[in-house]
Amino acid sequence: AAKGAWCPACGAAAPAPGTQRDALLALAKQSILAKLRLPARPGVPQPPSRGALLTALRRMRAQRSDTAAATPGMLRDGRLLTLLSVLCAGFSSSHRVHLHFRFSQEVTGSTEILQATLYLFWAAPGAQPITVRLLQPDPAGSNMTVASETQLEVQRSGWTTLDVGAAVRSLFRQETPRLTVELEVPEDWGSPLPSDHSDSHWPFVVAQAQARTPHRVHRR
Amino acid sequence: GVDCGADSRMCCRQEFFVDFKEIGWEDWIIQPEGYHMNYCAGLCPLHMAGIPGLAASFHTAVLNRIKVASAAAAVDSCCVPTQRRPLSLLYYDRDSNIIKTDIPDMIVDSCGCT
Repeated sequence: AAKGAWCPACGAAAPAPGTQRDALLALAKQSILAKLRLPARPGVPQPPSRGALLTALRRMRAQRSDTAAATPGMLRDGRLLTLLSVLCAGFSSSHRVHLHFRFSQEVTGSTEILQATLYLFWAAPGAQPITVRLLQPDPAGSNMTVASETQLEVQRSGWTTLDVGAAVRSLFRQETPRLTVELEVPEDWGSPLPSDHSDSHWPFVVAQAQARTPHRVHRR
Repeated sequence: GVDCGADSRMCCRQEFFVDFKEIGWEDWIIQPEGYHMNYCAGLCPLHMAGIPGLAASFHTAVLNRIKVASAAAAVDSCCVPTQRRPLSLLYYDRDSNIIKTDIPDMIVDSCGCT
């Protein structure tokens, strides 16, 4: 009802604007949760920045349409999962940049990795190639060992991709599923690390995985 | 349909936008940034009964006169949504899966009298 008027349905005086707004906000929350069949709003431990996530999702969709065209025989029976891991921590010294990507343990225990791609964004690449090392924890101690080393050439600014399937596959057999990437970057290159939280060009890893079918035992 | 103005009394659509950041939901709802929870408000006098919005035409004018004349058949008429569209949401579920869902009939586009 208009301000100061009475409500035609129940005859009560119109609520104060603040009260009415709070009631509508509460109604909006309840309506969305009910329609999503959620008892309460989910808690998200450390969501990546929205811009970074939307950029990654768009790149993924572009890759999926290419992949589907290139490999029409891909699994169509719904057991195919797409895993996305956005950079969770990154440190850079003079020439070296360390990137860390986490995967949740519930996923690693129940899936097999089919392929995995690392996406890096370079605003100002240089002429020489960079060295990309995939590190994994040393079983004997606390250090890291080099699982693979690659020379990566970047011709122009924008997104660059690197196949990290083998490294992620071996990662999924370990206790703490965390991929560490070391980049050795010449002096004149910019850093692939995001300048701040609003920067949407965060490095990320996309993995195509297949849900492991439960182990079936046939008794005779 | 008619959108409510500052002092609208007749059946109209009242716009109401919920900013997810304002209610602290921007961390689990990735897209969109808010929800247009528009609603219908206002009175439905007899002459507006059965008209989805003010269709200013000759036929409406004639119908109005007939309804006013037959006030005896007074009937309750309510201001309700006559056009709605889905709300598309991209959000995290409890297991940090990214889900896209289209919830039907969540956004009111126009109102009218029953």
